Amino acid sequence: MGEIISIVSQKGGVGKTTTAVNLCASLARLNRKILLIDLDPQGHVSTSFGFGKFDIKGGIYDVIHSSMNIEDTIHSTNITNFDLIPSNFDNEEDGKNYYIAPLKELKLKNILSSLKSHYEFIFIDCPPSLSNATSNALVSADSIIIPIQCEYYALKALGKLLKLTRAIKKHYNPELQYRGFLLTMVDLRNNLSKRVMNKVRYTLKGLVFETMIPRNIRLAEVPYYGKPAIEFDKSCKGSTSYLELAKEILNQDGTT
Amino acid sequence: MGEIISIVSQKGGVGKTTTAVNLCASLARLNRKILLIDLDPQGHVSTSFGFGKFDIKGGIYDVIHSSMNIEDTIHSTNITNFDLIPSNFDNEEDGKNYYIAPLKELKLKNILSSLKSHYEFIFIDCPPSLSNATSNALVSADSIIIPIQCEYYALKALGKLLKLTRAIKKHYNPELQYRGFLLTMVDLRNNLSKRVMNKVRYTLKGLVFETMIPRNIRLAEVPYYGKPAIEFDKSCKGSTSYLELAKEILNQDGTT
Ligand SMILES: Nc1ncnc2c1ncn2[C@@H]1O[C@H](COP(=O)(O)OP(=O)(O)OP(=O)(O)O)[C@@H](O)[C@H]1O
Ligand SMILES: Nc1ncnc2c1ncn2[C@@H]1O[C@H](COP(=O)(O)OP(=O)(O)OP(=O)(O)O)[C@@H](O)[C@H]1O
Ligand SMILES: [Mg+2]
Ligand SMILES: [Mg+2]
Repeated sequence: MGEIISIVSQKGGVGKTTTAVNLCASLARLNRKILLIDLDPQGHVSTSFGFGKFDIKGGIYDVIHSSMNIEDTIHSTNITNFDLIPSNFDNEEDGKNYYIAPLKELKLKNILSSLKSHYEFIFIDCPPSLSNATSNALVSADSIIIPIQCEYYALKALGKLLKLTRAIKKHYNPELQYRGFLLTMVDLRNNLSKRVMNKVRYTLKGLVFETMIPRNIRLAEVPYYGKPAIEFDKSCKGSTSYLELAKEILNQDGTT
Repeated sequence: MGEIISIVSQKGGVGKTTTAVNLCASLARLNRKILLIDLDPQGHVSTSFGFGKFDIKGGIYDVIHSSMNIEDTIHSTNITNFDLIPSNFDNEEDGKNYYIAPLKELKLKNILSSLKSHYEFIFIDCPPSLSNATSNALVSADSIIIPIQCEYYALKALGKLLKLTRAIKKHYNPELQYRGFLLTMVDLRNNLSKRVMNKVRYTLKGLVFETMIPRNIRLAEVPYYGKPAIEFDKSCKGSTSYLELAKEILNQDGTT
């Protein structure tokens, strides 16, 4: 109960937010109670549900700066079993303070502990950097999912991320596990995708999810409609692959 | 002489680095002397030229922390008219200090002034965040190029970026101009791309480059070979579109 899973990569545009939104929606469909927290000041988790400025009562950064209680920042997504906490109160607010103190305060971890008993999974969507926000998400997590876009820069970005993860595990969070590495935007018609896929499966062996997420334009279209893919077009490859991933994760635990 | 152009977007994976590398390579082909500076700790500019750990003598962050002179960090790309400054000395170095002081020090701007007389254009590739690094790049720049991936999240990200740019222009850099907004990964076969393209052209009017960069797998493949697209396959759509963009930029100045 209450496993905290952070979705991390400093490489931009690899599918962190798309994975967060669609995996959570799939797990919710499989009757798991889910909370998704948006630690990325871009606020694309709330964008994915069509939240406008006036729909957001408060966000995780308001809690981190102690101006709000975390219970007051939990928003419904109108999907059963699926709640979210946006990143910030008002996207447009000038100079909004996104600063998170370096790790010594372990602020985020303490904040989340009160929620663990209410949800089966708590996911954290991270910004594209190895900043304090991502470090806090690594310290707070029980496990992590690392999306790897099947392209060259994303492959090269792995080294630094694994180095940070190892350092966090050693000094702050010895229990931190890899839930898995997720191949995203896979297009087996092109050699680059195949080459990256083979390299990743060879180097990371059993840590890579069997499920791969294909490049599927539907996944890029659905944020415009403010819904996860499974709620908009459940038979497209984007929806089916994230549902498959959700089942694979539950199978890892021996529960389905 | 010596125009400093920053390529910025906090949205990840929109084609900042791909634009930096391929636009610079095209301008160099058109006999302009070019310097490309990598302000992104990911270091993907050097990755694009196949630089390994031992090829890097020093980077811009070494200059910012005053441990090196900028002249000593300039590396040849083996392409005529095209030099680069990597982001850091050693990609793998632990805890490497990427900290840039907030704007009050205007450190980067002062560092670059000595180079302006040696190059016709100095480009800065930025990390995917609205951090101090990006702010410094906005303060140092004469003009900026903003890549917009033709997808929904990238479109939504514009508001915050324009807000920061306006604030920088007002308080720190009144001469800052928009060189242009660049539509990237355009695929006119799908509605999403068309919708974003039309929205951007309608809202930003004359600020959007005529040239659009199509989604072209070659652009994603060439970093593996350590070359810009024009040096590897000059007839692919990726190469021709960036060459077209280079010409459009020179036409803006009335020189070709
Ligand atoms: N499997 C996929 N097929 C097609 N498009 C996808 C897929 N996954 C994500 N996308 C699209 O690619 C873009 C990047 O994805 P996304 O924004 O989720 O990545 P991210 O890692 O969260 O980015 P950032 O680093 O900015 O936080 C988005 O426009 C998204 O809609
Ligand atoms: N026009 C294009 N067609 C196809 N692939 C592209 C195109 N432009 C960029 N890419 C690929 O898309 C991915 C993202 O591009 P790139 O890394 O240049 O973006 P970025 O904005 O610099 O990312 P980051 O935010 O991580 O710095 C890369 O794998 C790149 O090779
Ligand atoms: Mg994201
Ligand atoms: Mg980049």
